[in-house]
Amino acid sequence: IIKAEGVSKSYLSQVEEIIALKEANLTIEAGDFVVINGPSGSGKTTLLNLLAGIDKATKGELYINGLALSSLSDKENTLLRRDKVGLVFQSFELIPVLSAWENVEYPLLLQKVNKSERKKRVDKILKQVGLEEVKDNLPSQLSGGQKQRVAIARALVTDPKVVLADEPTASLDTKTGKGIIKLMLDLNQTKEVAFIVVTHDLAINDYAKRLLKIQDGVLKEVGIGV
Amino acid sequence: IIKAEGVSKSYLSQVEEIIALKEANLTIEAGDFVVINGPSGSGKTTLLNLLAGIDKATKGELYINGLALSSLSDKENTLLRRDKVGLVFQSFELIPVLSAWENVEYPLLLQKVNKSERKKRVDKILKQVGLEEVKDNLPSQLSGGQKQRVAIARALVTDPKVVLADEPTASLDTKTGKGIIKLMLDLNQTKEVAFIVVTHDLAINDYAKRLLKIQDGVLKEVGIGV
Ligand SMILES: Nc1ncnc2c1ncn2[C@@H]1O[C@H](COP(=O)(O)OP(=O)(O)OP(=O)(O)O)[C@@H](O)[C@H]1O
Ligand SMILES: Nc1ncnc2c1ncn2[C@@H]1O[C@H](COP(=O)(O)OP(=O)(O)OP(=O)(O)O)[C@@H](O)[C@H]1O
Ligand SMILES: [Mg+2]
Ligand SMILES: [Mg+2]
Repeated sequence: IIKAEGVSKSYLSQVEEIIALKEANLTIEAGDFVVINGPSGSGKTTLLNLLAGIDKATKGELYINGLALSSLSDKENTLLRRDKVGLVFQSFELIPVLSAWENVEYPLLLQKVNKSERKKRVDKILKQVGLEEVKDNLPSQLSGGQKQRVAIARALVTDPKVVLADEPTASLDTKTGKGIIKLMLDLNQTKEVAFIVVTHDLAINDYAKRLLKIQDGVLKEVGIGV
Repeated sequence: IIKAEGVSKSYLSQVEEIIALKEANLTIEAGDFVVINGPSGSGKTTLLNLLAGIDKATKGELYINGLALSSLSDKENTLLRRDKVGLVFQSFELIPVLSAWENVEYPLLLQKVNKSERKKRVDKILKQVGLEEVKDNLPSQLSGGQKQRVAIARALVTDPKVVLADEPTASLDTKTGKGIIKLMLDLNQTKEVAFIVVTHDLAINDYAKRLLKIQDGVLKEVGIGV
């Protein structure tokens, strides 16, 4: 589904070039459950942004379903990502003027899903993440963990083939976090949804089929999973 | 230093009144190290916002250094908080157009600390949280964990008597998180700085002198500490 070949990313800050990612190679198949650990500032979010096509690599090539991202127009890139990839941002990125419910509905509106189907799918996923009671709250009226669960629900509601989740349980207590991991595992096992989960929560490593570590922008596969 | 007496907080959302905090009582002394656990949505951030004086209680009274917050003008409230209390927001709340260094300097500018003293203190705290290399980056050029450490540095740079920290290690890997906890413990033991730390990270509970749990807005003291 996703492939990265020799992908590097550098940022040009005021005085120098910071190399955030160095020659990363990664191939993700349907049904994969990949966990990535690494210290703060090591390049995890940079890697996910490139895999999701929301940032451009400095060197190397990325493929989604065999299509090279560099050969696509911006519009084609956006459509491909919208239909195939679910992304849970580390900083949630909720639309402040939309309620929790409307934030989750939004990607289905872009896909022109009909109203009754939208309602069914949004109600279901919000229930699965335990947010029915606050579904009409605006992001400013939600707690940190509730916002994170809205971001998770929004990434899952479109039934993507692959989900890239950037520290999805960072703002959740152990019990609520376990519920989210179980939801991801269910989708992985019953619908073959591939997951790439960046996390500092070492309890999630137990569920990984593949375990990768990243340090100073260098990605290494370290473990064979369950 | 801080006292809450029968403090309740409710939010008026579209259809109903949500009671986020119910009759909370809490007294914090110099040198305390209090940890608060609780599920997502249970009222932890609400409690910290009230203790810090950045939100108003619906019922009950709050005291900082013996002064009732309700008897203070907004300006007096702000000055008291600025000089005595350090707050690490769950959502960081960095100023986007200021660099990491300038974000940490900002509270010292408000306190009219002279330039050379500001430079000395900002450089020192940024080094203690491991951010010297990215100190000139804007928040948009920092990783999640780096932003969190800027927020921590900013709360500590004014040498407050009490620090309220809302999930200060949520975006940090285990090793980086340990370094931050150690910094807090050092300040607690050498300078008698009181800490109230809201966290889902149960490893931090081991350092608590007092342990509180919050569930559906009800605060209970559960443990006597080390
Ligand atoms: N402005 C608001 N309007 C309505 N409800 C609110 C508002 N702010 C918070 N709430 C509600 O109050 C409750 C407590 O929120 P709070 O942010 O204190 O939770 P928390 O314990 O910090 O959770 P988390 O661990 O997820 O950060 C939640 O159910 C939330 O939906
Ligand atoms: N726009 C940018 N300009 C300059 N440097 C950047 C930019 N974005 C990220 N960086 C740097 O690239 C490095 C990698 O950042 P990244 O966000 O990928 O880290 P991370 O592994 O996700 O860390 P965390 O666990 O703290 O979220 C960091 O050192 C960061 O300072
Ligand atoms: Mg990150
Ligand atoms: Mg909170």
